[in-house]
Amino acid sequence: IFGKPELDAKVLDELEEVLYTADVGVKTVERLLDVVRDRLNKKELNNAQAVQDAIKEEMERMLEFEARPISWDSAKPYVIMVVGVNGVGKTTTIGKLASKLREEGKTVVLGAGDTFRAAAVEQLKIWGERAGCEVHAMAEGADPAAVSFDAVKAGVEKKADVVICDTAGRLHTKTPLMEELRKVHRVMGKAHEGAPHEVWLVLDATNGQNAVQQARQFNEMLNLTGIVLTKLDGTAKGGVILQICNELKAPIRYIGIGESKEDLQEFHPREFIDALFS
Amino acid sequence: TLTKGFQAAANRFSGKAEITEANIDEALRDVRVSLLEADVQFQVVKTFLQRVKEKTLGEVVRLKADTSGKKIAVTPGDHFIKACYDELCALMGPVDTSLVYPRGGPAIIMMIGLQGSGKTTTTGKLASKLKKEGKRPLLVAADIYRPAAIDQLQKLGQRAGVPVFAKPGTAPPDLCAQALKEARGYQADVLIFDTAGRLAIDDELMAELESIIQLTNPHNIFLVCDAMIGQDAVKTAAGFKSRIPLTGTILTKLDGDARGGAALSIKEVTGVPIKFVGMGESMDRLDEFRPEGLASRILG
Ligand SMILES: Nc1nc2c(ncn2[C@@H]2O[C@H](COP(=O)(O)OP(=O)(O)OP(=O)(O)O)[C@@H](O)[C@H]2O)c(=O)[nH]1
Ligand SMILES: Nc1nc2c(ncn2[C@@H]2O[C@H](COP(=O)(O)OP(=O)(O)OP(=O)(O)O)[C@@H](O)[C@H]2O)c(=O)[nH]1
Ligand SMILES: [Mg+2]
Ligand SMILES: [Mg+2]
Repeated sequence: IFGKPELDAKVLDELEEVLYTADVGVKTVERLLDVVRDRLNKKELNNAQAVQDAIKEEMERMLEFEARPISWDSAKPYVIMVVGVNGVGKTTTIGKLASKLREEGKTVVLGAGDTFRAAAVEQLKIWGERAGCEVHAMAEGADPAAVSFDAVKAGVEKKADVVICDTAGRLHTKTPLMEELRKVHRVMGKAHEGAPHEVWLVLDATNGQNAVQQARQFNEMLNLTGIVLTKLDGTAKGGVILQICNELKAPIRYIGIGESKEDLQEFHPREFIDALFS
Repeated sequence: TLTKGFQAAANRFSGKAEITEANIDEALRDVRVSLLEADVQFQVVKTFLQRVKEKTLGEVVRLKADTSGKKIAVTPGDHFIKACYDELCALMGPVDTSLVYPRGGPAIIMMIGLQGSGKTTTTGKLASKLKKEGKRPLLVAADIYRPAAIDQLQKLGQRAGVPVFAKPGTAPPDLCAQALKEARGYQADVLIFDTAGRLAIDDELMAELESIIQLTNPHNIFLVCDAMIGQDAVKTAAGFKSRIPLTGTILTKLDGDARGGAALSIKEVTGVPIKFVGMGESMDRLDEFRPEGLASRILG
């Protein structure tokens, strides 16, 4: 029955809706449907399942690129800087990761680099207690670069395995706040050569197309080495990362699937892609 | 300034005297792309385009008078864009930024929403605003789960010069009921419940909200949404609306560059007014909602 234009159109319309409501975005939806239309014209696809599989293959292709793996033992301490807009889950992700690393027997130091928001330091300290690692902090209003320097220095002196620095949430449109991040990045390098070895942008899966702007601006400022996609336990699909990862060649290091310390998982592209259609 | 989607739509009519079936469908396709890029939900876009088509098809654009009485021509392109803008305003309005105050006893405002949407910060902003208006707010720290959530609200309360009612470990429904009983002791005339972020699909936590509502009967229940929210706005708003008698919504983080198309989806699905918009992290950055501002932003 395939190869009839009306049936092709109906299948494509339904898939288009699935893709849009998964936040895949206009540019990527058009790219995926163009690939499918091309293959339909060549009579390469002869049922709805084949069409869906073709889209999934193209999505996998978008997520296939040379990504530098996390090399935990390549530096001691291995320093991670965590950034992103307000409320996406940076502090919680750091708490989860610290817990995971501690369970693997690693020593971890946390830097309470959000010196701005009410009770941000207290929030990270509670996570530090849960994970069993020390949290370096200064008074509210302190220079975030000074706190991050202090935390990395402490990691070096204690011969810790990993140092993770939290930063205050900030909208990427606020130039002075973005400049502040660049300064924090530079100062961390002064405390330990090569630090930070990782700069991760935390993205909230419920955000829509604005995530593309977030990723571009943070990447321009800091050269991201990875992304963490949070709140995938909700109804949002996070399809926007297809465009982001493809454009920035930044890998998804972890996904957040809840608010407890176990709710951090590695990213599996095929599982993620299948979930976009469920 | 128009996004290139809307500009392209306007250009479809250049040289044309009227809006016809032939030229409108192309223009609507351009608008569709622009709205999807602005995060308006897929089905909401469909309904919107249908409305605009009905309103503008067959319009022969005549001469209109400008403010000095001089006759000027309005092109079909301008007319089409104005129809989109008017329809956006109509869908997101009418303006109603009022709070419900009961005849006797304190008014209760309840803040609910997804994790990280800005509830606690907005609670602080509302407290500051109400205090400036001569009210005596009492903040209730009903998020007993998030690390240092109570701490966060207490710090915001201190900054605003407003008391905070907290009892770590007490379940939120009992806590809110107790706060209501003790309101007189604080001479409070407004209570604001700051609740924990939650997913609309989390049955247990949704039941907790229902329990708070059953015990205290809040007069104002606001769904707080991040303006950057994408297509999920419809699922989330529908999920909350299906179990909670919302009276309004608040859109936060509009000081960024999110187009905010979710506002259309949220208004469409909840049917209640968008009351306020959050325009920054400090306590004075809460504005009353105006559809015109958001309509221009969605148009790009
Ligand atoms: N459901 C769910 N909630 C999450 C996840 N990650 C974080 N959260 C919640 O999101 C809210 C915000 O998390 P935070 O860690 O404070 O976010 P943040 O980016 O540090 O926020 P700011 O520092 O204020 O910019 C909290 O209620 C977290 O529990 C996740 O994967 N799933
Ligand atoms: N730029 C900006 N940031 C905001 C706005 N409203 C809130 N924020 C920030 O967003 C982040 C999350 O705000 P919270 O008030 O903690 O959010 P919440 O909904 O209470 O979070 P949970 O209790 O974890 O669900 C914080 O960094 C706030 O400062 C706003 O209007 N503009
Ligand atoms: Mg934080
Ligand atoms: Mg809160």
